[in-house]
Formats: sequence, structure tokens, C-alpha cells
Amino acid sequence: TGDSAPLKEAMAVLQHHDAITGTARQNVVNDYARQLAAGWRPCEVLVSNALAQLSFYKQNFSFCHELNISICPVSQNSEQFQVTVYNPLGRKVHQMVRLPVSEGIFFVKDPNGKTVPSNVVILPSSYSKKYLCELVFSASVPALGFSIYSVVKVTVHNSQAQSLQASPRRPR
Amino acid sequence: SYVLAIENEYIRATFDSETGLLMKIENMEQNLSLPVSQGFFWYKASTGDEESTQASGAYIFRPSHPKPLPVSRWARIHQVKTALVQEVHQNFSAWCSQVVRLYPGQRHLELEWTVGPIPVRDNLGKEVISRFNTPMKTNGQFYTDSNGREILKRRRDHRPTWRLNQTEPVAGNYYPVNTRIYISDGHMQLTVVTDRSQGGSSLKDGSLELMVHRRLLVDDERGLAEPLMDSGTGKIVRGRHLVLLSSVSDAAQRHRLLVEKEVLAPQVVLAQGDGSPYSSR
Repeated sequence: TGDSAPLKEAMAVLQHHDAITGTARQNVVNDYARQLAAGWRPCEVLVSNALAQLSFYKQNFSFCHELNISICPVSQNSEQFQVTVYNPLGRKVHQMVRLPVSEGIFFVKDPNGKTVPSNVVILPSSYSKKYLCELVFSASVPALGFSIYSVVKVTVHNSQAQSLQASPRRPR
Repeated sequence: SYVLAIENEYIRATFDSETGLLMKIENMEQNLSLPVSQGFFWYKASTGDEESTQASGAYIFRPSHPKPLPVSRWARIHQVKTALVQEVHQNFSAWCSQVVRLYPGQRHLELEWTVGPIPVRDNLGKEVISRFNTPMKTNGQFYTDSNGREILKRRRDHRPTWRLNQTEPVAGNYYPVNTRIYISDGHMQLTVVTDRSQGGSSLKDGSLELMVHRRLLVDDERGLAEPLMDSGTGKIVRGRHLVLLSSVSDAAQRHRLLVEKEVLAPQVVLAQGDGSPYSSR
């Protein structure tokens, strides 16, 4: 069962200036982090349930909290995955989606099944001497709605991946 | 020596190939060009002086000198250019780097900075800023927002309702920035949109700065009883500054839409495989 109340409560506690400006003692900061993490977990279930109901498809949704530092186990380890982009604004937006991936060639299809231009960008890592690969594509998302994009990695075995198995679904 | 630039149909950002620093921003749509030098600096935190025993701490920002020191005078750079993104990676030091990024169709320049862990082995507390220097004549004025709503005019060393005796030339001119800060010369406007609340100021005409990270060794004795010191090796912070250069008449529309998109950003959720049909019944 999903629940947004624990996150609301954690956010209410974190309105205090100690949480915003860093004027809290270390043990209090640790507790703020604990409350946020505990609040987010049932909220993820709530979002998953909402997406399942709106898209009519039940999925094991993954939330990548470390996308800003190019860590996302699903996109890095999967040959095929779906990207749901939700737009909370009351107008249509175009958003550049960046996902860390393993080295390779990828095909991205929009909700109407059309292939969208994508690039795999090879970047120097800030943390190690290794290079990172990031898949970049532009997503178009309707006002207060979501779009589901399908991504397939092309390997020797599925070089005919042009006919993507993942069935795209229209934006809602 | 050659000129390094990234550009799309609206913006061109030029870098000095000798120093690796941002040198110029051009709005090609409105035919505007502004020399902009951007880099990272740090203020040495005060631990108290002859005038006051007040130290810089969690509650108090009090640098010991008004002039900050550069993290580095040059950056090692790496350029990435594809059809969908152009980036210049700037490495200032082992603890400070930045990616300057431009996507097609984008009317702003994206600066993604990574700062930390701030070294304190030299026993100096540090307050790190990103500073933009331009030749704009701003007449001591700059603008910051109030909770993303009303934009307030700020005047250096001045308060609108009383005669100010400025005793802190840096901190006394710092203001909260919730979503944006800008400077203008009446003709063009340089706006920086933040992804989080920060402190910001314009300490010289044409200059604009935002504090991005701090690490201090002394408690400011305001009740916390702990210095603003991360346990362990220290925190690494990553954030973004979105830079808009436009005519004054056009600026408000642009930064309002951009801030909306930044604050209510699209959310990405991933799923493996195809899933199974679902009905709420």
C-alpha cells in the first residue's frame, strides 16, 4: 500500500530553518535524512500504483535517486527498459533525458512508436579515471501528464531490434 | 591559441583556450554579446578579529577578507560535441569542477558544478562561491527573488528603510536567492537561475556571485555548539546554475518560464520489461 503521509510529515519537519540552512547538529541532520528516506519509500509505492492505474500497466518501477551522479542500475544493466517522464507543469514541456548506460548502441522510441534521435555521450568521470556513457534523448511530455519511452540496446544477438519488443503507449 | 565555443541556434558560449574559463556569452537571436568571466573562489572564514570576536559559522557568514581567493586561475578542459548536446568539462582542482552545457533549442546556458570535499588541512574554513564578472554598469543594484515570487531590488551598502552603517562589506550585501538573481544595465540582463536556495550578491558593478558550499572549523556561538564541519572526508555537492542573457524587455518572461520548469521539473521513473495489463478493478 502506498502512502504519501510519511513524506508530507517529513517535509513538514524539514521546513525548519535548521534543515534548510544547515544550522542543525550532526545527529539532527542524520535524523532529518532518516525521516526523508523513510517517507520516500511508501511514496514510491504510491507513485507506482498511480502510474499503473493511469497507464493500465503494472510494472516494477525503479526510482533512480543518484541520476545526478550518473548512477542508475536499471539503465546501466538492462538491455531493454522503459522510461516514464511525468510533467507536473500545466503546459507541455520538452525535457532532455540523460541516463547512464553501458557502452553500446541504443534505439529509443516515443509513445507513438517512432524512433527519436538519441546519442550515447562518453564523458570523463569526476570520481575515477574511467569514462561514463550516458544516453541522451529529448522527451516531449504533455501538460500534467506523462510519456513512456522505450529503450533497447542493440547487441549482436538482437541487431534486428528495430522492431522493438517493448510496446509504446500513447501519452496520457 | 584558438577559440573554443559551444553554440546552438540561440546561444554561443566562448571559452578562453589558454585558461579554460568562460569568456563570452552571446544571444544570437537578439544580437547581444556580453564578455563574462566565470570562476570559483573561496572566502577565508573569520575566526574573530580585533573588531569583533564573531566567527563565521553555521548561522553567520563572516569572511576575514573581502577579496576571495580563486580556486584556480585556469581549468583543464575537455570538450564533448554531439548532435544532441555540447559540453565543456572544466576541472579547476581536485575538489572543484564544472560542466558547461548546451542542448539544441535551449535559450539558456547550463552550468553544472561539483564542489567538495572542501579541504581544510590548512586549518582554514572556506566558503566557496561561483562568480560571474562582466563589464555591465549596474549602478550598485542587483535583484533577487523572494520565495520565487516577488523580485526585490537590492542596492549595495544600502537599506531602503534606514540609514545603514555597513560593517560587513561582503556578508552585509548577501541576500537569500531562492530561485534567481540578476543584474542589468537597462539594456541587457544577465540572470542566473538556481536549483536550490543559496546566498548571493553583487559586490562590484557587473559582478554577480552565489555561494555553493562551505566548510568551517569554528562554532559561531549562536547556540549550535558545533562548527559547520562535515564528519569524515567532507561532502561533495553538485548543483546547477542556468544562465540567461537577454534584453531587459524580454528577460522576465524567459526567467519565469525557466524557473517554473526548474522548480517543477519533469520526473523520470524507469521500468524493466513490458509489465502486465492492470485494471483498478
